[in-house]
Amino acid sequence: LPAKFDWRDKAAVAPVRNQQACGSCWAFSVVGAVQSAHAIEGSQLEQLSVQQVLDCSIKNEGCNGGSPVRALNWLKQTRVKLVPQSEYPYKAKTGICHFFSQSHDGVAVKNFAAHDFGGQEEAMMGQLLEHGPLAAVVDAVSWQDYQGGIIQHHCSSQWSNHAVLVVGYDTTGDIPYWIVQNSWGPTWGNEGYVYIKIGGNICGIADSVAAVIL
Amino acid sequence: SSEELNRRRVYFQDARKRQAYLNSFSTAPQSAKYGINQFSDLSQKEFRDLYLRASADRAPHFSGPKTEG
Repeated sequence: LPAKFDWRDKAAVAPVRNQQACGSCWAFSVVGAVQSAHAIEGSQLEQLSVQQVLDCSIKNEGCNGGSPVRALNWLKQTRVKLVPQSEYPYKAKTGICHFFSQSHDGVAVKNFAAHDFGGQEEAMMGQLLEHGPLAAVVDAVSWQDYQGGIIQHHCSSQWSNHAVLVVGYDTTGDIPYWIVQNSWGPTWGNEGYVYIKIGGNICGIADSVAAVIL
Repeated sequence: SSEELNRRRVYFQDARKRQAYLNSFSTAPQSAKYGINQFSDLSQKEFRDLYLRASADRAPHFSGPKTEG
């Protein structure tokens, strides 16, 4: 494994977005992983519709919350194509699902792999390199006050409540850390990103991790 | 309203105390810093109810070789 790796350097990560007052982090993490996987395959990086996942993944609860794995199951089973964000813009409210024909341009998910990497964060690095950015669920209670730097304390595992996108890691300094894109806008944290110490499953970063296969 | 303003002021003061506690663990230069951000005038319950709405389905343990611990 390289000592540091960041999918942003490969132009495979879309800019940080803002979920606003809607519990849609689960949809942002899944759509982030899909749009990155699409770019890694060789397509132009394009923002895909979070609102489509929010409205149409009916086993989740829209702005009232959801699970990335459930959303990926829905994408895999229905083979629904995610359309560009410009065609189905984000409204920060759950709405009625808009259907598009199968001939409409979009990105479909063939499969996904969800694992618990507790105690195996190096293997998680390998998964990141192999498949692209990973959708993960974390404990983000202390993130209400986060301003920047590497989180090493005040973050439990097994009490997950927030979904994010792991886009890279850096082990070259004194404290190795994950580079994690959040969906609370670019003014939060490190320009919208949070750094989490690697090892010890800080914030439960390794508890439930999904890689997308297109 | 002034009632709302007072409530937000209390939440903000609570946040300052909470941040001081969290920062007391941040001794190394790269450690996380906690302070005022766009959520500082929300109560912890409001923050949880609005932003912490994800759940995790149980995922199988990765079956590759153990590399830590």
